[in-house]
Amino acid sequence: NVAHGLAWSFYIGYLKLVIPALEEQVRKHYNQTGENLHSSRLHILLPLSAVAPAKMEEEDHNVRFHQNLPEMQLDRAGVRGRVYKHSIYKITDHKQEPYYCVVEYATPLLTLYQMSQDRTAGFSKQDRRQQVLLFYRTLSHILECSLECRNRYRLILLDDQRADGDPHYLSTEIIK
Amino acid sequence: NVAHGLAWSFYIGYLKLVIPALEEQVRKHYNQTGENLHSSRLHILLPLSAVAPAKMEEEDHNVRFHQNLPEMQLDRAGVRGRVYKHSIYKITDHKQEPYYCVVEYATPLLTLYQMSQDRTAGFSKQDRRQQVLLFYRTLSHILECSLECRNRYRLILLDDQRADGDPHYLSTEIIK
Ligand SMILES: Nc1nc(=O)c2ncn([C@@H]3O[C@@H]4COP(=O)(O)O[C@H]5[C@@H](O)[C@H](n6cnc7c(N)ncnc76)O[C@@H]5COP(=O)(O)O[C@@H]3[C@@H]4O)c2[nH]1
Repeated sequence: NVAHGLAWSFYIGYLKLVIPALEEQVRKHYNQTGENLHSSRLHILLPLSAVAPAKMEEEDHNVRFHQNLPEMQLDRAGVRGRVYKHSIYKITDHKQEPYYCVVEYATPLLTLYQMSQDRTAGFSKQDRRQQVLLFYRTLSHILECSLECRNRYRLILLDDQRADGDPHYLSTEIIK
Repeated sequence: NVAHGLAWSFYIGYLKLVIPALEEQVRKHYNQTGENLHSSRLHILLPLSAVAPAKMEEEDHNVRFHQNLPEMQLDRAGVRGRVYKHSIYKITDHKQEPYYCVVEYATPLLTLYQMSQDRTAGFSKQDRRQQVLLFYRTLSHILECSLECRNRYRLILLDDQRADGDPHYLSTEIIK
Protein backbone atom coordinates (compact mmCIF):
# COMPACT_ATOMS: atom_id res chain seq x y z
CA ASN A 1 0.00 0.00 0.00
CA VAL A 2 1.55 3.23 -1.22
CA ALA A 3 0.23 5.43 1.60
CA HIS A 4 1.76 3.20 4.27
CA GLY A 5 5.28 3.59 2.82
CA LEU A 6 4.84 7.33 2.23
CA ALA A 7 3.77 7.87 5.85
CA TRP A 8 6.88 6.04 7.06
CA SER A 9 9.06 7.99 4.62
CA PHE A 10 7.55 11.28 5.83
CA TYR A 11 8.31 10.33 9.44
CA ILE A 12 11.76 8.77 9.00
CA GLY A 13 13.05 11.21 6.37
CA TYR A 14 11.56 14.41 7.73
CA LEU A 15 9.40 14.68 10.86
CA LYS A 16 11.81 12.66 13.05
CA LEU A 17 14.59 15.10 12.01
CA VAL A 18 12.80 18.44 12.07
CA ILE A 19 10.20 18.24 14.84
CA PRO A 20 12.73 17.89 17.71
CA ALA A 21 14.60 20.92 16.31
CA LEU A 22 11.48 23.09 15.96
CA GLU A 23 11.40 24.47 19.49
CA GLU A 24 14.98 25.71 19.03
CA GLN A 25 14.17 27.34 15.67
CA VAL A 26 11.14 29.09 17.22
CA ARG A 27 13.35 30.36 20.07
CA LYS A 28 15.97 31.64 17.57
CA HIS A 29 13.18 33.37 15.66
CA TYR A 30 12.08 35.10 18.88
CA ASN A 31 15.68 36.18 19.59
CA GLN A 32 16.02 37.61 16.08
CA THR A 33 12.60 39.30 15.75
CA GLY A 34 11.01 39.54 19.20
CA GLU A 35 7.99 37.69 17.78
CA ASN A 36 6.25 34.96 19.73
CA LEU A 37 4.29 32.25 17.94
CA HIS A 38 0.91 31.19 19.32
CA SER A 39 2.03 27.59 18.99
CA SER A 40 5.42 26.00 18.37
CA ARG A 41 3.80 22.79 17.14
CA LEU A 42 4.22 21.82 13.49
CA HIS A 43 0.71 22.07 11.98
CA ILE A 44 0.47 19.46 9.22
CA LEU A 45 -2.39 19.84 6.73
CA LEU A 46 -3.90 16.67 5.23
CA PRO A 47 -6.48 17.47 2.54
CA LEU A 48 -8.59 14.36 1.77
CA SER A 49 -8.55 15.43 -1.87
CA ALA A 50 -4.72 15.20 -1.79
CA VAL A 51 -4.67 18.67 -3.39
CA ALA A 52 -1.75 20.54 -1.75
CA PRO A 53 -1.20 23.93 -3.44
CA ALA A 54 2.19 25.65 -3.35
CA LYS A 55 0.66 28.75 -1.69
CA MET A 56 -1.96 28.52 1.07
CA GLU A 57 -3.27 32.01 0.28
CA GLU A 58 -4.97 30.52 -2.78
CA GLU A 59 -7.18 28.45 -0.48
CA ASP A 60 -8.11 31.13 2.05
CA HIS A 61 -7.26 34.84 2.14
CA ASN A 62 -7.19 34.72 5.94
CA VAL A 63 -3.99 32.67 5.72
CA ARG A 64 -0.93 34.73 4.85
CA PHE A 65 2.74 33.86 4.61
CA HIS A 66 4.63 35.75 7.30
CA GLN A 67 8.28 34.70 7.26
CA ASN A 68 10.45 31.58 7.24
CA LEU A 69 11.98 30.14 10.41
CA PRO A 70 15.80 29.92 10.50
CA GLU A 71 16.88 26.97 8.37
CA MET A 72 18.57 23.76 9.47
CA GLN A 73 21.33 22.10 7.42
CA LEU A 74 22.17 18.38 7.51
CA ASP A 75 24.47 16.09 5.51
CA ARG A 76 22.11 13.46 4.09
CA ALA A 77 22.90 10.56 1.75
CA GLY A 78 25.77 12.39 0.03
CA VAL A 79 24.10 15.79 -0.26
CA ARG A 80 26.16 18.22 1.86
CA GLY A 81 24.23 20.77 3.85
CA ARG A 82 20.76 19.77 2.70
CA VAL A 83 18.38 22.52 3.83
CA TYR A 84 15.28 22.01 5.98
CA LYS A 85 13.08 25.04 6.64
CA HIS A 86 9.49 25.84 7.64
CA SER A 87 7.21 28.78 6.94
CA ILE A 88 5.36 30.84 9.55
CA TYR A 89 1.86 31.88 8.59
CA LYS A 90 -0.37 34.60 10.01
CA ILE A 91 -3.96 33.38 10.32
CA THR A 92 -6.63 36.08 10.77
CA ASP A 93 -10.16 35.87 12.06
CA HIS A 94 -12.62 38.82 12.50
CA LYS A 95 -13.05 38.27 16.22
CA GLN A 96 -9.57 37.38 17.45
CA GLU A 97 -6.08 38.75 17.05
CA PRO A 98 -3.92 37.10 14.39
CA TYR A 99 -2.67 33.58 15.11
CA TYR A 100 0.98 32.93 14.14
CA CYS A 101 2.05 29.33 13.64
CA VAL A 102 4.24 26.97 11.61
CA VAL A 103 2.06 25.20 9.08
CA GLU A 104 2.52 23.23 5.85
CA TYR A 105 0.83 20.53 3.80
CA ALA A 106 2.03 16.94 4.07
CA THR A 107 4.14 16.93 0.89
CA PRO A 108 3.77 13.17 0.20
CA LEU A 109 0.13 13.90 -0.68
CA LEU A 110 1.48 15.53 -3.86
CA THR A 111 2.87 12.11 -4.79
CA LEU A 112 -0.50 10.41 -4.11
CA TYR A 113 -2.22 13.00 -6.27
CA GLN A 114 0.17 12.73 -9.20
CA MET A 115 0.33 8.94 -9.04
CA SER A 116 -3.44 8.87 -9.44
CA GLN A 117 -3.03 10.95 -12.62
CA ASP A 118 -0.43 8.65 -14.19
CA ARG A 119 -1.86 5.57 -15.88
CA THR A 120 1.30 3.54 -15.39
CA ALA A 121 1.47 4.05 -11.61
CA GLY A 122 -1.31 1.52 -10.94
CA PHE A 123 -3.29 3.90 -8.76
CA SER A 124 -6.77 5.20 -9.57
CA LYS A 125 -8.51 8.48 -8.67
CA GLN A 126 -10.99 6.47 -6.59
CA ASP A 127 -8.10 5.05 -4.57
CA ARG A 128 -6.87 8.54 -3.69
CA ARG A 129 -9.24 9.40 -0.84
CA GLN A 130 -8.74 5.94 0.68
CA GLN A 131 -4.98 6.32 0.46
CA VAL A 132 -5.04 9.77 2.12
CA LEU A 133 -7.03 8.27 5.01
CA LEU A 134 -4.55 5.38 5.25
CA PHE A 135 -1.69 7.92 5.20
CA TYR A 136 -3.38 9.87 8.02
CA ARG A 137 -4.04 6.78 10.15
CA THR A 138 -0.55 5.35 9.64
CA LEU A 139 1.10 8.70 10.37
CA SER A 140 -1.04 9.34 13.49
CA HIS A 141 -0.05 5.97 14.85
CA ILE A 142 3.67 6.44 14.17
CA LEU A 143 3.68 9.93 15.70
CA GLU A 144 1.77 8.90 18.83
CA CYS A 145 4.45 6.28 19.54
CA SER A 146 7.33 8.61 18.73
CA LEU A 147 9.22 9.96 21.73
CA GLU A 148 10.93 12.55 19.52
CA CYS A 149 7.69 13.95 18.15
CA ARG A 150 5.00 13.48 20.84
CA ASN A 151 2.95 16.62 21.55
CA ARG A 152 4.96 18.75 19.14
CA TYR A 153 2.71 18.49 16.09
CA ARG A 154 -0.94 18.74 15.02
CA LEU A 155 -2.40 16.68 12.17
CA ILE A 156 -5.23 18.64 10.53
CA LEU A 157 -7.50 16.60 8.26
CA LEU A 158 -9.20 18.82 5.65
CA ASP A 159 -12.44 17.53 4.16
CA ASP A 160 -13.07 19.32 0.87
CA GLN A 161 -16.63 17.93 0.94
CA ARG A 162 -17.29 19.56 4.34
CA ALA A 163 -15.49 22.74 3.25
CA ASP A 164 -18.14 23.03 0.54
CA GLY A 165 -17.22 26.46 -0.81
CA ASP A 166 -16.55 28.02 2.61
CA PRO A 167 -13.75 30.51 1.77
CA HIS A 168 -12.47 30.42 5.36
CA TYR A 169 -12.58 26.69 6.02
CA LEU A 170 -8.77 26.40 6.08
CA SER A 171 -8.12 29.23 8.57
CA THR A 172 -10.93 27.98 10.83
CA GLU A 173 -9.50 24.46 10.90
CA ILE A 174 -5.96 25.68 11.64
CA ILE A 175 -6.98 27.94 14.53
CA LYS A 176 -9.31 25.37 16.17
CA ASN B 1 4.82 -2.77 -1.87
CA VAL B 2 6.74 -0.01 -0.16
CA ALA B 3 9.54 0.24 -2.74
CA HIS B 4 7.06 0.83 -5.57
CA GLY B 5 5.54 3.87 -3.85
CA LEU B 6 8.96 5.22 -2.79
CA ALA B 7 10.24 5.00 -6.39
CA TRP B 8 7.22 6.97 -7.63
CA SER B 9 7.63 9.50 -4.82
CA PHE B 10 11.34 9.90 -5.64
CA TYR B 11 10.45 10.60 -9.27
CA ILE B 12 7.36 12.79 -8.80
CA GLY B 13 8.60 14.74 -5.77
CA TYR B 14 12.26 15.13 -6.70
CA LEU B 15 13.83 13.81 -9.92
CA LYS B 16 11.11 15.25 -12.18
CA LEU B 17 11.76 18.68 -10.59
CA VAL B 18 15.55 18.71 -10.31
CA ILE B 19 16.87 16.75 -13.29
CA PRO B 20 15.56 19.16 -15.97
CA ALA B 21 17.18 22.05 -14.04
CA LEU B 22 20.56 20.32 -13.67
CA GLU B 23 22.06 21.38 -16.98
CA GLU B 24 21.36 25.01 -16.08
CA GLN B 25 22.92 24.63 -12.60
CA VAL B 26 26.03 23.04 -14.15
CA ARG B 27 26.27 25.95 -16.63
CA LYS B 28 25.91 28.51 -13.78
CA HIS B 29 28.63 26.64 -11.88
CA TYR B 30 30.92 26.95 -14.93
CA ASN B 31 30.14 30.69 -15.20
CA GLN B 32 30.97 31.20 -11.51
CA THR B 33 34.07 28.98 -11.24
CA GLY B 34 35.31 28.18 -14.76
CA GLU B 35 35.08 24.48 -13.83
CA ASN B 36 33.71 21.92 -16.25
CA LEU B 37 32.17 18.68 -14.99
CA HIS B 38 33.01 15.43 -16.77
CA SER B 39 29.30 14.66 -16.81
CA SER B 40 26.21 16.76 -16.16
CA ARG B 41 24.12 13.64 -15.48
CA LEU B 42 22.79 13.07 -11.97
CA HIS B 43 24.60 9.95 -10.73
CA ILE B 44 22.23 8.13 -8.36
CA LEU B 45 23.74 5.49 -6.07
CA LEU B 46 21.61 2.48 -5.12
CA PRO B 47 23.36 0.27 -2.54
CA LEU B 48 21.62 -3.14 -2.34
CA SER B 49 22.24 -3.06 1.41
CA ALA B 50 20.19 0.18 1.57
CA VAL B 51 23.05 1.68 3.61
CA ALA B 52 23.40 5.31 2.45
CA PRO B 53 25.94 7.16 4.60
CA ALA B 54 25.80 10.94 5.00
CA LYS B 55 29.37 11.30 3.67
CA MET B 56 30.66 9.27 0.70
CA GLU B 57 34.27 9.67 1.85
CA GLU B 58 33.56 7.07 4.56
CA GLU B 59 33.01 4.48 1.83
CA ASP B 60 36.01 5.28 -0.39
CA HIS B 61 38.83 7.80 0.08
CA ASN B 62 38.99 8.30 -3.69
CA VAL B 63 35.63 10.07 -3.50
CA ARG B 64 35.89 13.60 -2.13
CA PHE B 65 33.31 16.34 -1.74
CA HIS B 66 34.24 19.23 -4.00
CA GLN B 67 31.54 21.92 -3.82
CA ASN B 68 27.77 22.30 -4.03
CA LEU B 69 26.03 23.37 -7.21
CA PRO B 70 23.98 26.60 -7.03
CA GLU B 71 20.73 25.83 -5.20
CA MET B 72 17.21 25.88 -6.61
CA GLN B 73 14.26 27.24 -4.58
CA LEU B 74 10.62 26.26 -5.12
CA ASP B 75 7.37 26.96 -3.28
CA ARG B 76 6.11 23.49 -2.38
CA ALA B 77 3.00 22.53 -0.40
CA GLY B 78 3.09 25.65 1.77
CA VAL B 79 6.85 25.75 2.37
CA ARG B 80 8.12 28.96 0.76
CA GLY B 81 11.42 28.69 -1.04
CA ARG B 82 12.13 25.05 -0.29
CA VAL B 83 15.76 24.43 -1.21
CA TYR B 84 16.96 21.73 -3.62
CA LYS B 85 20.71 21.33 -4.03
CA HIS B 86 23.27 18.78 -5.23
CA SER B 87 26.88 18.11 -4.35
CA ILE B 88 29.79 17.84 -6.80
CA TYR B 89 32.32 15.16 -5.99
CA LYS B 90 35.87 14.69 -7.22
CA ILE B 91 36.60 11.03 -7.94
CA THR B 92 40.27 10.07 -8.25
CA ASP B 93 41.90 7.05 -9.83
CA HIS B 94 45.70 6.36 -10.07
CA LYS B 95 45.73 6.22 -13.85
CA GLN B 96 43.36 8.99 -14.90
CA GLU B 97 42.81 12.61 -14.09
CA PRO B 98 40.13 13.36 -11.50
CA TYR B 99 36.50 12.90 -12.56
CA TYR B 100 34.09 15.63 -11.41
CA CYS B 101 30.39 14.79 -11.29
CA VAL B 102 27.12 15.29 -9.44
CA VAL B 103 26.45 12.22 -7.34
CA GLU B 104 24.25 11.26 -4.39
CA TYR B 105 22.55 8.26 -2.85
CA ALA B 106 18.87 7.62 -3.55
CA THR B 107 17.44 9.14 -0.36
CA PRO B 108 14.40 6.80 -0.12
CA LEU B 109 16.79 3.93 0.65
CA LEU B 110 17.30 5.53 4.06
CA THR B 111 13.58 5.00 4.64
CA LEU B 112 13.78 1.34 3.53
CA TYR B 113 16.71 0.79 5.86
CA GLN B 114 15.10 2.39 8.90
CA MET B 115 11.73 0.75 8.27
CA SER B 116 13.48 -2.63 8.40
CA GLN B 117 14.85 -1.68 11.84
CA ASP B 118 11.47 -0.70 13.27
CA ARG B 119 9.36 -3.63 14.40
CA THR B 120 6.08 -1.77 13.89
CA ALA B 121 6.76 -0.91 10.23
CA GLY B 122 5.94 -4.44 9.05
CA PHE B 123 9.13 -4.80 7.08
CA SER B 124 11.90 -7.28 7.83
CA LYS B 125 15.67 -7.12 7.24
CA GLN B 126 15.30 -10.01 4.76
CA ASP B 127 12.82 -7.93 2.76
CA ARG B 128 15.31 -5.08 2.42
CA ARG B 129 17.44 -6.39 -0.47
CA GLN B 130 14.30 -7.42 -2.38
CA GLN B 131 12.78 -4.00 -1.85
CA VAL B 132 15.94 -2.19 -3.04
CA LEU B 133 15.83 -4.29 -6.25
CA LEU B 134 12.14 -3.50 -6.69
CA PHE B 135 12.92 0.20 -6.10
CA TYR B 136 15.67 0.03 -8.75
CA ARG B 137 13.49 -1.73 -11.32
CA THR B 138 10.49 0.55 -10.77
CA LEU B 139 12.65 3.68 -10.90
CA SER B 140 14.51 2.53 -14.06
CA HIS B 141 11.22 1.95 -15.79
CA ILE B 142 9.75 5.32 -14.78
CA LEU B 143 12.90 7.22 -15.79
CA GLU B 144 13.20 5.48 -19.18
CA CYS B 145 9.68 6.64 -20.04
CA SER B 146 10.23 10.16 -18.69
CA LEU B 147 10.69 12.87 -21.33
CA GLU B 148 11.94 15.29 -18.68
CA CYS B 149 14.65 12.96 -17.38
CA ARG B 150 15.76 10.77 -20.32
CA ASN B 151 19.55 10.57 -20.73
CA ARG B 152 20.22 13.00 -17.90
CA TYR B 153 20.85 10.52 -15.09
CA ARG B 154 22.75 7.31 -14.28
CA LEU B 155 21.45 4.70 -11.86
CA ILE B 156 24.40 2.94 -10.20
CA LEU B 157 23.55 -0.29 -8.39
CA LEU B 158 26.11 -1.05 -5.63
CA ASP B 159 26.43 -4.68 -4.58
CA ASP B 160 28.06 -4.79 -1.14
CA GLN B 161 28.58 -8.53 -1.64
CA ARG B 162 30.59 -7.91 -4.84
CA ALA B 163 32.41 -4.97 -3.21
CA ASP B 164 33.70 -7.48 -0.68
CA GLY B 165 36.17 -5.25 1.17
CA ASP B 166 37.46 -3.48 -1.98
CA PRO B 167 38.20 0.03 -0.61
CA HIS B 168 37.77 1.58 -4.08
CA TYR B 169 34.62 -0.21 -5.24
CA LEU B 170 32.53 2.96 -5.04
CA SER B 171 34.86 5.20 -7.08
CA THR B 172 35.33 2.46 -9.70
CA GLU B 173 31.58 2.05 -10.11
CA ILE B 174 30.96 5.81 -10.42
CA ILE B 175 33.66 6.36 -13.05
CA LYS B 176 32.67 3.31 -15.18
N1 LIG C 1 18.44 14.04 -2.08
C1 LIG C 1 17.24 14.67 -1.95
N2 LIG C 1 17.27 16.02 -1.82
C2 LIG C 1 16.10 16.72 -1.68
O1 LIG C 1 16.15 17.96 -1.55
C3 LIG C 1 14.85 16.00 -1.67
N3 LIG C 1 13.55 16.37 -1.55
C4 LIG C 1 12.84 15.26 -1.63
N4 LIG C 1 13.63 14.18 -1.78
C5 LIG C 1 13.19 12.81 -1.91
O2 LIG C 1 12.25 12.74 -2.97
C6 LIG C 1 11.08 11.99 -2.57
C7 LIG C 1 9.86 12.87 -2.62
O3 LIG C 1 9.98 13.93 -1.76
P1 LIG C 1 8.72 14.60 -1.02
O4 LIG C 1 9.04 16.03 -0.88
O5 LIG C 1 7.46 14.30 -1.74
O6 LIG C 1 8.65 13.82 0.39
C8 LIG C 1 9.45 14.25 1.44
C9 LIG C 1 8.77 15.38 2.13
O7 LIG C 1 7.40 15.12 2.35
C10 LIG C 1 9.47 15.42 3.44
N5 LIG C 1 10.62 16.29 3.33
C11 LIG C 1 11.90 15.93 3.19
N6 LIG C 1 12.68 17.01 3.15
C12 LIG C 1 11.86 18.09 3.24
C13 LIG C 1 12.06 19.50 3.25
N7 LIG C 1 13.28 20.06 3.15
N8 LIG C 1 10.98 20.30 3.37
C14 LIG C 1 9.74 19.77 3.46
N9 LIG C 1 9.49 18.46 3.44
C15 LIG C 1 10.53 17.62 3.34
O8 LIG C 1 9.87 14.08 3.72
C16 LIG C 1 9.58 13.24 2.60
C17 LIG C 1 10.68 12.23 2.44
O9 LIG C 1 11.88 12.87 2.18
P2 LIG C 1 13.25 12.10 1.80
O10 LIG C 1 13.38 10.84 2.53
O11 LIG C 1 14.35 13.07 1.97
O12 LIG C 1 13.19 11.70 0.26
C18 LIG C 1 12.41 12.40 -0.65
C19 LIG C 1 11.34 11.47 -1.19
O13 LIG C 1 11.82 10.16 -1.31
C20 LIG C 1 14.90 14.59 -1.82
N10 LIG C 1 16.08 13.92 -1.94
